[in-house]
Amino acid sequence: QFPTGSSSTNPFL
Amino acid sequence: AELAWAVKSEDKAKYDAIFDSLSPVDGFLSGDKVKPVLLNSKLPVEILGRVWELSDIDHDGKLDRDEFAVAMFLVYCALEKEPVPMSLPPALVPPSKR
Repeated sequence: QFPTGSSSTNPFL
Repeated sequence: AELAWAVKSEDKAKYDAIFDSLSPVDGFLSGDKVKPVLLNSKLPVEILGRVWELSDIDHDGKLDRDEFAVAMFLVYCALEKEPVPMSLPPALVPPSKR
């Protein structure tokens, strides 16, 4: 399962 | 045998030049510096979000030289209609991060 990126470190989310 | 890195050395040199042109701080590029470059690829944001997740290996919100090369590699693959994998293939993990 792909970890849904945490918006804290991901500038695209 | 040591698994060769999927990023070819000539491509790495190209990515390093882009990395340096974005004026890294302490050898890192923050997300807001990398974001415009990846958005330039015109790829959908959710693809770029996945590219970021896969390339920001230490999940520190910044990309170092090797992580940036992984991100660029994944962007170029996506531009050639190669689907971005759901997890980073071992061959793509930079030797410095294994």
